[in-house]
Amino acid sequence: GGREDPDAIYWYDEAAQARAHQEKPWEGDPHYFRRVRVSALALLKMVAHARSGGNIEVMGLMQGKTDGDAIVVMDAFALPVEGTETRVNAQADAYEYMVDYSQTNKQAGRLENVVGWYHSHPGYGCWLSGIDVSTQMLNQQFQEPFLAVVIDPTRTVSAGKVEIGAFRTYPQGYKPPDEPVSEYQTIPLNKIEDFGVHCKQYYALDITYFKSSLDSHLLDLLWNKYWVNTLSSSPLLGNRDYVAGQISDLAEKLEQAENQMAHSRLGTFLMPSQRKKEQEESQLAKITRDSSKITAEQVHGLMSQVIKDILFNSVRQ
Amino acid sequence: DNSLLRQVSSLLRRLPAMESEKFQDEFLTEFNDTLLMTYLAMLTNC
Amino acid sequence: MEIERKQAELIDHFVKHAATLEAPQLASLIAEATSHPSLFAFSEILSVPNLSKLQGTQYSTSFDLLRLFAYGTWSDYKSNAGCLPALLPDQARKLKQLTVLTLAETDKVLPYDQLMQELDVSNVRELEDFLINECMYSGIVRGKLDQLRRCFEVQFAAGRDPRPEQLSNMIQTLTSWLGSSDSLLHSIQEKIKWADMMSEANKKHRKEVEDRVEDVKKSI
Repeated sequence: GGREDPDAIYWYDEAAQARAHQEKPWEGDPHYFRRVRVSALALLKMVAHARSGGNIEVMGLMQGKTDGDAIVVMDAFALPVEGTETRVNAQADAYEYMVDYSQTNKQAGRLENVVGWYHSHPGYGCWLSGIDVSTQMLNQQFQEPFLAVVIDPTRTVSAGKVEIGAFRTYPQGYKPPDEPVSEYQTIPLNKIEDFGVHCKQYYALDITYFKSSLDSHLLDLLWNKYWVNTLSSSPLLGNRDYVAGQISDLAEKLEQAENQMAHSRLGTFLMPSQRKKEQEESQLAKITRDSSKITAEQVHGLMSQVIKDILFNSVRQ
Repeated sequence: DNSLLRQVSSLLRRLPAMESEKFQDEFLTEFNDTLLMTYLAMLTNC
Repeated sequence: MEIERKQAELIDHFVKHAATLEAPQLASLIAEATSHPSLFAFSEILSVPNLSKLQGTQYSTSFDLLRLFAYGTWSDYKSNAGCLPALLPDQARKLKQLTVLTLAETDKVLPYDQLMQELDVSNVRELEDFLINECMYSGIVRGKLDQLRRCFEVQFAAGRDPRPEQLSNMIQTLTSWLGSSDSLLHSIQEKIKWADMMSEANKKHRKEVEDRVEDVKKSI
């Protein structure tokens, strides 16, 4: 009848994958892969793993396949390594584990290969640091097709939606065309330099999600089981440290902006033509955006508390 | 339906869900903190 | 709810049996139902027509006992012990469990002293053992024992059979809850409209200001 089977994506066409690996359509075009499709299972596992790491960066690998210009992530597994932001190729510690895991997977019937790695940036947003860029460039040199995914578990709780980004790096020396401005995200002061220096060396892919009919059923059951926990939790209470850190960071940025304004002759109102041609947001404008974002999240948290208070505490017998 | 009536009765007994001075204090503190943040954000915007 | 699910089958079983039995067997059925460890609801059994025929007969005490288990407490039994049959240990335990449910209907925080008085328990250890083993483990209550403040904070208590006079109170509470939920939804709608309106006004104002700035720049 022409209706697409929602579970068809789970079928692994070994011949098609082998053909793609032979043809390597991604070799000629650094922008070849544009989309990422992540399964609900992989997303849940990655976010749960990232959250379990607390303030420590964790990492893992993703298994899947390619589908034209899309990388399909079917599953993910954690690696027993930490401190991905402190050294290049932290995953080197886990090579033996990766090999064992991949081999065992094939024996267990999961035919998909490793198509990428994910790691967490607790509280500082989804982007690639210098070390991440080096690691991903190395991966793209020797393990194509390969994808880098970054998850921020702290902002996930604060924002109420999964903070995730999928990236691929450009080859060394490649000058990318002007990309449209991606969604703004707050970068803490101590990471701004690392972010700014390398932000042109990679591009973000669009992420969409999919789930099987069994996943839908299981997720419904999970909702029934955990809705009370979900309803009674509050990001205001759970993310206090993070919010305090955000406000402190904002204060430092304000101080920095104030110092810069004191030294600048023209101030930030008139843009000298020697500066960049495109309109750049002034530092104060970015700070006000950050402050509005932090406040909006707090107000959302408070709104849910007030609504719960009215619904469940205002009724008396 | 006696079973339903018992369940409703049990549910209604649970309301209000939270009623204590300590909770009110914490709740109002949280409220005030958020209002203060909003005020500061407005100042920053200005 | 969990407790209702557990006793639904039992209630069915006893109701079916009660519909077919004669008076002498009904009395032993009542004894069995009131001693059963997993049954805390008796209004369905009470409403079986066969049982109301027990009133005025030599088995009317069994009927009164069933009514006590449906609506009464341990104190009610003690004050009418002469008119009711002697309770078996299982029945006594059951009645005390039901007493805790009745107390939890009026207060969320039950002082140990009140509980010890109502349940005829002499010391705190025995009371806590009873609350933990007989009440919490059977799933009829959930709560916290505060030894410092000597009280039992009830978070959840299973519902007892409601008396007809309690229905109006329940209806009123539900109506009031519905009313406050409706007005909350209404307020949320209003706030959404207000936020949209403010956003539009803000955009308009921003555009006006930008246009004015451009005009001034041009004139300069």
